Amino acid sequence: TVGCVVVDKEGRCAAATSTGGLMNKMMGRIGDSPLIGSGTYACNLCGVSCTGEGEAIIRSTLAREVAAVMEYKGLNLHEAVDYVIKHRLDEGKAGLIAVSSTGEVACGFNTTGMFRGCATEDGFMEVGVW
Amino acid sequence: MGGWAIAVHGGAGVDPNLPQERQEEAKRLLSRCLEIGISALRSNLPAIDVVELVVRELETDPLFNSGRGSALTENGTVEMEASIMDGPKRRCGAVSGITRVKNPVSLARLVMEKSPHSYLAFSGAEEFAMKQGAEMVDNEYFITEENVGMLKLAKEANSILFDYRIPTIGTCGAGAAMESPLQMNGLPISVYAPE
Repeated sequence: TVGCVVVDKEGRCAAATSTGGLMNKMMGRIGDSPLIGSGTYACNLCGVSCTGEGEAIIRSTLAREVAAVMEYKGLNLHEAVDYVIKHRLDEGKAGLIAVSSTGEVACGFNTTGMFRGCATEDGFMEVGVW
Repeated sequence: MGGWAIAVHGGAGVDPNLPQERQEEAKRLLSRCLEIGISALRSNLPAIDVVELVVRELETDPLFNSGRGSALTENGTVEMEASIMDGPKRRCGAVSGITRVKNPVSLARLVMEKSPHSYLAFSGAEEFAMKQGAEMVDNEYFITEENVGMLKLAKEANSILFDYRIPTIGTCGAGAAMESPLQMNGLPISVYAPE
């Protein structure tokens, strides 16, 4: 699975996710990536793209959850990402990247690693695996 | 109002033993995609255009599990899915069961902008793609030698490999499936391992 989340200069957020699914999967199997609110979500607060164990991401509506705890619990982006990775996945394994309309960027995962990269206008840039 | 920001990912659940060279290869691709997104943002492209642009690049490169280089189904074919969402008005588009559209994320965007729906799948999605003039290729275009080998591993282990980038048997994935007799819904528990 691959994904990208962006907030532009006007504070508009967007998210996109694309995948081939699971190796040796059954024909017709649908995972979390195309499900809005689970694998992908964007609103006026944030943009989120998820990857990992599809069934856990679907059950927890993981991407929407980040926006929900920002909206209803008043958490900032980093707190929201940490919260949903810690408290919403049950035993599931997953990772996500997220941006906020105020120009923050965050990622969280409870797997051994996640291929990721992020950058902000003030010059911060990071590419990581573990 | 903050400045712009961007993040990309290439999948979670990395094999702890992934060779250093593979890690560097992944980092190079991630950096290249970040650069593409950053220059688009500096040219004032809106966020929705930038996410589509970057994911197209990731779909075209065979390294990660999407587009060319996608994981294979039990029949050795490719079935892809994608979605895209624009924050300001919460418009969205999604596709599943895509076998011949070169960039599924762009088809998801066409669903968002040119159809009255938010999700199209399988033959309906492919018919819509042809009507919209999306670039179509044979299914073989998406299949790589490496994934044919990984599918063979998964079949031998009678499991669904959580991440086809796992090159060695025994550490996880196929090997783990052979070891762990634990079943769920008639499948090895590793079926439900992280992607």
